[in-house]
Amino acid sequence: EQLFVGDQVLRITASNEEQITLLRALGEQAELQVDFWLDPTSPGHPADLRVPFPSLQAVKIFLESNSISYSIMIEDVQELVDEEKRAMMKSRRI
Amino acid sequence: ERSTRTFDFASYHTIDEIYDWMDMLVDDHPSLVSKIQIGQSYENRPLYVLKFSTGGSNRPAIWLDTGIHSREWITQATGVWTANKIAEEYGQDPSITAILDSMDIFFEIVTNPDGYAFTHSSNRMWRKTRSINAGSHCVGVDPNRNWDAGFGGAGSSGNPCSETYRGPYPHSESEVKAIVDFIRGHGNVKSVISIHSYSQMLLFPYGYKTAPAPNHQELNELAKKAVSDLAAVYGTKYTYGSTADTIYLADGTTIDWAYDNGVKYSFTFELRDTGRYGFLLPSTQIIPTATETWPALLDIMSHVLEHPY
Repeated sequence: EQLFVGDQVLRITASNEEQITLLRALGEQAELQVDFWLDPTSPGHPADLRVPFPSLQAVKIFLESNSISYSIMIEDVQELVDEEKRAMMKSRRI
Repeated sequence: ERSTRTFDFASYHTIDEIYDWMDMLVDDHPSLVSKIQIGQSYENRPLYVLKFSTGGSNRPAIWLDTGIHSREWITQATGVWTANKIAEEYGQDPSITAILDSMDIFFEIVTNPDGYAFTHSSNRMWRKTRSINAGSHCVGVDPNRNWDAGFGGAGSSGNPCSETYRGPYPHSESEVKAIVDFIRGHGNVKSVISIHSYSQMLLFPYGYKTAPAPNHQELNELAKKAVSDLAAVYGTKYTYGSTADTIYLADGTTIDWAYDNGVKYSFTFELRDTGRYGFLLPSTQIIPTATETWPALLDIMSHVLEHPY
């Protein structure tokens, strides 16, 4: 089973078309294994990007060096997945 | 004796629990609900559709589907709650009663069963089908890019490792072809409503081109009313419009194929979230999400009933 410990979801807001293009190129870099939950569409619209823990530093450096603003939407994906599992188990017991 | 009354609609469920629940729903409403199988998935799981019918033959019909992107768990959960609501409200709610007295509803709740089972067993973030791509180590096709409508354009990917991989050819995925064959075979489907998440939008054709659909005005007005009635429940704000205008170019989608094949009232819902949990929407939000979506679905289905074509 794939785990997502330390993975984060970043909410990224591109301010111009050039930054949209940079984000799309980021998504194409297979070695980073990033996963757009919401695709980059147009400036001002948020894009949500799940970043595996090993790629976090590289991705954040990339965003900051290109002045692409972002916030952390989910601090640790695995924690939410675990919480979801606990809720399902609890429901089954009931 | 198991019953739908003991089923926990406020929790996420495995595919087996959902399939068991379907049988309970049929048992509880034998004169209204039946379960049909329209095909098999790549890994040979049955593709079950719930049929809601009060009689007649080949009546005008409404198609609903949830879970075509397997990781969007809120949609399958909303599907279960909504199917139960349709069955419970027939004979009580005047809108759904009028609809079912003249039309049939076909509801596929687990539209991508292989992907859904995989999200429970191996990878919670899995979105695509689980078909093997010849010549690639990457698995799966995006079932919402595999339809024969603008297939192969810039709004999908030719890379099997991409989350929006269109597949080797239109309807290559058995999960998609089963619906195509069903809708073509039925011949009297008047509305297709495909339920996704997330980003709170109500979309209509086209996605594969920016040109407005011939019925753009009517679809836009209907979407406007539906999102207004949805927001009236808990204040959840939706945007609405054509896919290409509202999000991006997307080729090979369910509703574009349906629209191009004569199904005028074709819509995609993108349910909650606003950007806190994404696909990991807590189960505490299942019933509020389904509850607010219900009046919007009723608006569309009532409009279909009142505007025969």
